[in-house]
Formats: sequence, C-alpha cells, structure tokens
Amino acid sequence: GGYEIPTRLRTLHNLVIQYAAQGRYEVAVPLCKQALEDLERTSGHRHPDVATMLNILALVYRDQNKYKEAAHLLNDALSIRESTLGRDHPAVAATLNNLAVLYGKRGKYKEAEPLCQRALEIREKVLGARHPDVAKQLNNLALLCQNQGNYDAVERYYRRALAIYEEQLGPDDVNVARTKNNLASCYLKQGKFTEAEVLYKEILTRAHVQEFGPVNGDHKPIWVHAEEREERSRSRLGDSMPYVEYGGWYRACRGSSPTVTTTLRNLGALYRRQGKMEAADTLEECVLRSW
Amino acid sequence: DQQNVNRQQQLEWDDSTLSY
Repeated sequence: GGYEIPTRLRTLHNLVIQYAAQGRYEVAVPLCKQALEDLERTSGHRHPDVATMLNILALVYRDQNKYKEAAHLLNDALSIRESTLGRDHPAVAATLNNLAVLYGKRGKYKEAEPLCQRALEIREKVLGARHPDVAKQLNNLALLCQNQGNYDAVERYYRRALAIYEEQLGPDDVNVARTKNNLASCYLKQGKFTEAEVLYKEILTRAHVQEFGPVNGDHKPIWVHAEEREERSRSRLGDSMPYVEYGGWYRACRGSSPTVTTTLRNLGALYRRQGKMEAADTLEECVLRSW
Repeated sequence: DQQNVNRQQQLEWDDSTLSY
C-alpha cells in the first residue's frame, strides 16, 4: 500500500505482544506510551507510524478487557489513517473492523454494524468481490447481524462467504467447514432443523472423504453409521450392539479440526431432539473417544 | 448444547492493522 511499517516499530510491537501475552501489562503499557511520545515528537501526531503505535496500544487494552479505552485509541488511529493513507486503504478497513469487534465485545452490535459494512466495502473495492479477506469480513458482519436477530442478512452473508471460500480455497479448506457450521447455527436459531442437518452431514462427509477417500460400502461417513445403528435398534435387531470402531472414525477425529468435533456434537444434539437416541449416542461416543 | 453451537463464533480481530 505504499507505506511500510518501520523495523523499529515492528520490533517494539513484538516486544509488547510478548509482555502482554505474559500478562505483564504494567511493562507493556508504559513501553507503548513512551514510544508514542517519541513518535509524536519526531513525526507529529498525524503520522501513519503514530496510528500503528495507537493500534498496538489498543491491542494491549483489548487484552485487558478495557474496550472503551481501546476504542478511543482506534478512533484516533482511524482518523489519522484516513487522512494520511486515504479513505479506502486496507489499513483503514482493518481499523474499522477492529473498532467493530470492540463494539461487539461491549454488546453494541447496532453501532458495530455500519463500521463492519464500511470495512467490507473497502475490501471489495481494493481486493475484488471474491477475495478471501472479503469472506472474512462477511463472517464478522454475519455475526453482528445474528446478535441482532437479523437472520435473513446472516444467511445471505454466510452464503456469500461460503461461495468465496469454496471457489478460492477449495472445498476442503477449514474455512468452508467453519462457515457451514456457523450457517447451520443460524438455521437452528430459526428452527430450520432440516437445513442445519444437511450442512452438518456435508461437513462430516467431506471430512470422511478427506480422511478415507470416496464413500463406499466399507467406508461410510460417521452419520451414516449413526443412522444405521438407529435403524437397527428400532427394528430390535441390534439392541446391545457394542460401539465398534466405525471405520476408524474415532482415530480420524483425533487428528481433525475442532470444527468436525463441534459438528459431531451439534448433529448429535439434533438427533437427540428428533428422538434418535442411538444415532446421537454414536456421534457423542465418537467425540468422547477421540479425546 | 446452545453453547456448543456457539463455541466457534467470535468476532475476528484483524492483525494486519499492524503491518501496513
């Protein structure tokens, strides 16, 4: 973007992050404030380096849950960046996004939404409508809408994010499963259980294909095993069937993403709701054994 | 289980704000 963060600032940033990670805020904060004073003396207040330093200090305040103080700094940084880098610079989008996150943490979803929306518009303009960073922004926007109960918007944003991830990163990217999971919770909140179930099964089938190859008679996704077990128990053929290894799913689970584990839990809860206790038990057993 | 459902949903901070 025509502006590089100076090495000295980068080093200081790394140092501050280390102190903050250790909870040593009493060291991190004065370090930031001193650097801020030095920068202001040499470059003046309205300089991109000052904005960067304000962002670093805001991060430390965020980690201490001092959201108001952090937002105050980011507003200052935003105004500096807009005037020095231009209104449509990616750094402006990032600052807007983080301001929205801070508002979100304080439950101020309505105030956060327009900031997130503007960050999205900047990213679309600068990166193009199909860039993964656009999808990332859509995810945050969806979550803000979800917290306000605006489910139509949530579905729209998640669907768009999903299409971008599938097209740009491929169907096996972790972001695809994550976004499907989020979309499914939006469906659940509206009582759209069938739609949620379809997505959960897609995630688990995808995880299966990734781990074991194509689905066939010997290699079936865990939810197929679960439903077959349910069927058997209903026809009283397999009342006391032990939990078998289900094609190695327990072991596969151990290595897979937290999203798959969450999906197993959520589909399990959905089965339980439908009274499919054996199917639910099968998925929950899989989660437990994978630990 | 509502908690499980929501476990992964967190607003994401953009760290790139430090790298411009």
